[in-house]
Amino acid sequence: NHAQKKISSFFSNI
Amino acid sequence: MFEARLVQSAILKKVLDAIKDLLTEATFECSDSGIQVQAMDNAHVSLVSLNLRSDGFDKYRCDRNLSMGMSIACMSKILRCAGSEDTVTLRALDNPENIVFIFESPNKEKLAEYEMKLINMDQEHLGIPETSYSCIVKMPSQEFSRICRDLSQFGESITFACSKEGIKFSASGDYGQATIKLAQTADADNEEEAVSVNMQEPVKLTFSCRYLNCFIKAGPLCAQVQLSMSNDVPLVCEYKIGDIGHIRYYLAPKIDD
Repeated sequence: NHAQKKISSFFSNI
Repeated sequence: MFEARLVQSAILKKVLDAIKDLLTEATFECSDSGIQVQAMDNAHVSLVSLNLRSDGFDKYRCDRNLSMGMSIACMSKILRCAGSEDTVTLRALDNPENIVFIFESPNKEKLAEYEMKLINMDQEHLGIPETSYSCIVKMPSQEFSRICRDLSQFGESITFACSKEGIKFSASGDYGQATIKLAQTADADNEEEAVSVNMQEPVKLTFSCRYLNCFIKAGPLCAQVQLSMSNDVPLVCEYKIGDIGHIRYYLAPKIDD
């Protein structure tokens, strides 16, 4: 089973 | 005053087709250098980055920077009203509440104007660092579309495994397993049909079919797609938009529970 990561967890808010 | 004209409205139609299933609304940032959009899907799993350079337009004028929030569904409806041979012009004032789409037929006998209300949007902007990827695969976009559609029948996600030998796509589910392997093409006579694999380190990543099947809607924009991958980081799926720019989709990988 795989869990879906969020894209925002890879990039920083600017 | 903002005005951007494209002789081929078909390009803009294809761009909208490439984002309308992922985005409900997006902010179009217009400046002297062109038009940029960065937006996440509602679930914040993927991110679309669209870049249309001002020099790619047939006419481009942007007196001051504008951020225009647009409904993608509405924009898509408007673009469906353009004839395939029509010219499109986007026009807005300096503090706009509306944007106008003007379609002109090749013989200039028909002129259609559609005004669309802009929307106020709170937007999150993400900084995407320049990254060197472990594997960069270029392949025909039609082939990639086919693989995503075919493998989606067998599972909810597709595993991309890239090695020196080539790239392997696989999906598994209740009914069994499906695997498609592509080797680098030997002769590069036909660039559009070529598969190229540039590998520094092997990668293995799993992605949701749902999002991949949205990305392949950009297939009509470009004969080739570029997939950039490193382990444990988002996939970048890039389609060039003629000489005018590109659309990049970033997709977060799935991880083992």
